[in-house]
Parts: sequence; structure tokens; C-alpha cells
Amino acid sequence: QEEKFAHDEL
Amino acid sequence: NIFRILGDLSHLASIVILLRTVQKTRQVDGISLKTQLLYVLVFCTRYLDLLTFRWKSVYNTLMKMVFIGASVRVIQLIQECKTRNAVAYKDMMARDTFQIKYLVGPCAILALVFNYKFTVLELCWSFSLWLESVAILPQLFMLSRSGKAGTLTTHYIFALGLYRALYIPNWIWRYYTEGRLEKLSVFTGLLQTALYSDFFYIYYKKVIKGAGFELP
Repeated sequence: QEEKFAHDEL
Repeated sequence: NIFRILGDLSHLASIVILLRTVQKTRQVDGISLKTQLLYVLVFCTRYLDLLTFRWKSVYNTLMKMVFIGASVRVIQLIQECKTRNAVAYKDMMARDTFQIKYLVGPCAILALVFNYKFTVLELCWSFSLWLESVAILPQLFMLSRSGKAGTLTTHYIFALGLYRALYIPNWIWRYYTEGRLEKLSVFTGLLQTALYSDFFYIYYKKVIKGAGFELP
């Protein structure tokens, strides 16, 4: 779950 | 969401303030080269995913490129100052004495312990989060030793701190609307904001209330 979001912020 | 956009914009503003002022005045007074070098390392290790071409959005991709480019440009400008204004450059180097190996080493270890996957990309990403949270320390160390800061430094650090502070309501927002809770970012982000909080307090007291800027 966390990995899915991991790189979508700056 | 609004917090994230404003956060990214103040992050961008901090770099633009720094770039424009150094470009215009040819002064690096009060700026820590070590902190700036750490930011180049932060951006290069964090945005390695640009190379995988699994891009999130135009906005996300462009901002990543801008941040890498701008951080490299800051270093270039500081180096130009070396020839143009050797005295100021030497003075800056003499005061920029924080040992960055004490930051880079522990951050590398923390990245090995806390990560989502044991791959180069994920390890670098985690390393960049830890490093960003402490990258301002050489700059704050320089400030606290000299006790005085120019408007460039204070505005630069204020905009950077604002960016970090705005990411906190962004995470709360995303937790409630998307169920997103990304522990590594949140923890390192809170750590970074904590490092800035002392600075914020002094900024509020001195700059907003109109007195000169001095750190104890």
C-alpha cells in the first residue's frame, strides 16, 4: 500500500 | 490539494529567491555551500525514478527536473563567485565548517534499515528523505555561529521551512481523502519541520516584529 504512493510527492 | 500545491510553490520560491539573489548581487554571504551540495544529492537520489520513465504526471516530472536543475545551478553560481569575489567566497568557506560525513553516513544506515524494498531505487529514495530532513543543519550551524543572517538567508530558510510545514496538513488531508499514510515521508518530514521550528520562532519574533535577525 505504502509503496504504491511512495514516489508521487516531491 | 491546496496544501501540497502551496508547499511545492514555497519550495520552488525558496530556490528562486536564492538563485535570483546570488545571480543579481554576486553575493553568497551567509549561504552554506555544504547545505546546497546536500540538496543536489537529495534531489539526484530522490528523483532517480525519472530514469525509469514511469512518470506520474507532467507537473510531477517537470518539478523534479526543475529542482535538480536549479540545485545544480546554485552550485555553479557559488563556484562563479569563487573567481569573481574571492574574498567573500573564502569567508563563506571558512565559516561553513559543519562535517557533513556525520549526516551522510547515518542517513545511509537509516536508509538500509528503513525502506520499502531492498532495491537501489528504493534505498536511494529513502536515503534522500533522511538526508533532506537534516540537510539544512550546516546552514543553521553557520547561522548560529555567526549570530547574524542577511535577508537572503532568512527569507530562503523561511520559504524552505514553510514548504515543510505545509506538507503536514497535506498528509492529514491525504490520509482522510485517500487513506494514504506513508510513514517514511511523514516521519522524516516531521523531523525536518522540528529542526526548522526554532528558526521559525526566531523569525517570527525578529523579522515579523521588525527587529534585526539574530540567533542566540
